[in-house]
Amino acid sequence: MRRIAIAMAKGGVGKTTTAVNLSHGLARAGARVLLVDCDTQGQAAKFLGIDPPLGLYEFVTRRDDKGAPVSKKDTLCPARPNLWLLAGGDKLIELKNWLGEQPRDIRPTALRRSLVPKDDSLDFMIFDCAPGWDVLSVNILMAVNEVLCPVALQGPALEGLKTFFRYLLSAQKVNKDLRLNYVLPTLFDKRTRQSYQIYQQLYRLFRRQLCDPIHYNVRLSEAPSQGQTIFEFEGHAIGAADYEKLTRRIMDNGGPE
Amino acid sequence: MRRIAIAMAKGGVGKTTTAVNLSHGLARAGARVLLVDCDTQGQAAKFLGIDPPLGLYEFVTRRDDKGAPVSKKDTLCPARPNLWLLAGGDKLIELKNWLGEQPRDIRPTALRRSLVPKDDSLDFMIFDCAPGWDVLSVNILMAVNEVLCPVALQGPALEGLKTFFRYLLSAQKVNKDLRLNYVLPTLFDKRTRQSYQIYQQLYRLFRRQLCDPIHYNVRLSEAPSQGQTIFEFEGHAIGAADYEKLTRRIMDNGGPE
Ligand SMILES: Nc1ncnc2c1ncn2[C@@H]1O[C@H](COP(=O)(O)OP(=O)(O)OP(=O)(O)O)[C@@H](O)[C@H]1O
Ligand SMILES: Nc1ncnc2c1ncn2[C@@H]1O[C@H](COP(=O)(O)OP(=O)(O)OP(=O)(O)O)[C@@H](O)[C@H]1O
Ligand SMILES: [Mg+2]
Ligand SMILES: [Mg+2]
Repeated sequence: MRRIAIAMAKGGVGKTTTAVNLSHGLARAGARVLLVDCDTQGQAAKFLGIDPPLGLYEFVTRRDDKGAPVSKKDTLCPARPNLWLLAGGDKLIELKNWLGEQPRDIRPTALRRSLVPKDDSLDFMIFDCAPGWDVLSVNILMAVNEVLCPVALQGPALEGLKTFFRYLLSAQKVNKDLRLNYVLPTLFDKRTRQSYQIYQQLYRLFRRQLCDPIHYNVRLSEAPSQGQTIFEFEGHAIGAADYEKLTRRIMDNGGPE
Repeated sequence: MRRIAIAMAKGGVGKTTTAVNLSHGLARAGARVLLVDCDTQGQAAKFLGIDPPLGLYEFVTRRDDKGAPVSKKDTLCPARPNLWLLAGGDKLIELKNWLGEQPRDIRPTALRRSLVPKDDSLDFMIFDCAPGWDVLSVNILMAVNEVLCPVALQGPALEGLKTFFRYLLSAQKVNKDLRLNYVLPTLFDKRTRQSYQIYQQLYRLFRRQLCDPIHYNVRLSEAPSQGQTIFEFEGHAIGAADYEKLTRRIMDNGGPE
């Protein structure tokens, strides 16, 4: 099973848009996918048009609001054929509080055992990471072996990627299997020179990992308010073709060496 | 002295762009301004083209890397006439670790005493908040009395604002003076229907706080890579006029009731 974190501290670069559409792309291709929403904003559920009562918080604590025991299976919400969602949201604030209270030596890996399944009932776990950098971000990087970094082709994007690469390197000291496998340019706007300039710099620095860019496509920002993925909202949109191409690359690319 | 947090959990909505350009706008108008960068990404310094050796971490701990004592004044970096920067960056990761270890009852306000100056040597403290939501976010809301929420006019922006409003309400239970004074629409793109639709919804929900929107203006995304504010990079750009208008509103509006 492959475990991929869609991660970047910089905000608004297309992490959730990528996590949701890639997960659905993989599921449509026949893979069994669990999408894990690691954000207190809980957007993955809204992007999919569902409202799960339980999620990542209950998956870890194994108790519901009334304190009754809960099985891991109860917390996985069927979202589409072959696609389950482990929802994020407000309760992750409490999860972070609890993590901060753990002793320093176990704090970075406190969630690892519960987050990595023992069986092979899944082909992919895709983690939609929150922006910023805190104790939950570290725990997710300890629980995966592959990272996909979306990089918006505008503004100080390269700075953000270099900063984030430092966080990855320090996480790698503890999680030796962690690899930056994919750098995904997003919000690619053919008309602006800035887009091309940043793309060229990415090509020089990350040739092996660089994916074909996701174009700026307003359909991608409209689909979530309908609770639909791009494949459902407008299958002929350029955003759908771009995420289909990314799905292909991830499936063919095989994962960790 | 007015203490304003530029805050929104949603990423990439223009918090740093607003914090930097508003701070410079106020300084140019003659106010004495301290810009506090509360983000591990440390972008405010890059937006201003400076590289301060000390910052918020040393302001709180009062020690430098060698353990030598440091005065608060040493950590404030002159950025422009009337404008000082208290820099963010990697060391805020350590600050968050320390905050997480504080007992639960004092954790939300652990930074308040050091963050609120006793004298009146400043007219404004502007806090550039990180995306996401964690123990440092709470501490900043406990140290200010006014909040400005930038809201990008695209995608699930309204959801993000409603979620963030819940965080503000819970912070208000402890910090009774906290007010959402400004809702700033950003990335306003006249050509898209989505922009207008979200703007109208904001007008219905937050009429009193709603500011004139900041237009999408590529100059605003180019200025930071030159280490310049919009007023220095291109004073005639629509982005400069928009942030000048916001500066006016904040000065005339007078602050907390
Ligand atoms: N390729 C694209 N074309 C057009 N709009 C896009 C594209 N990708 C993302 N968006 C829009 O940009 C905004 C930010 O995207 P998204 O929420 O996926 O980013 P994020 O990195 O998950 O943000 P956060 O840091 O808050 O978690 C959303 O309104 C989304 O609909
Ligand atoms: N009005 C605007 N017009 C054009 N580009 C903009 C505008 N406002 C911000 N940008 C660009 O959008 C990107 C995100 O802006 P910014 O970094 O200010 O957002 P943020 O909310 O601080 O992000 P984060 O959540 O990562 O802290 C940057 O590349 C910035 O240059
Ligand atoms: Mg997201
Ligand atoms: Mg910012």
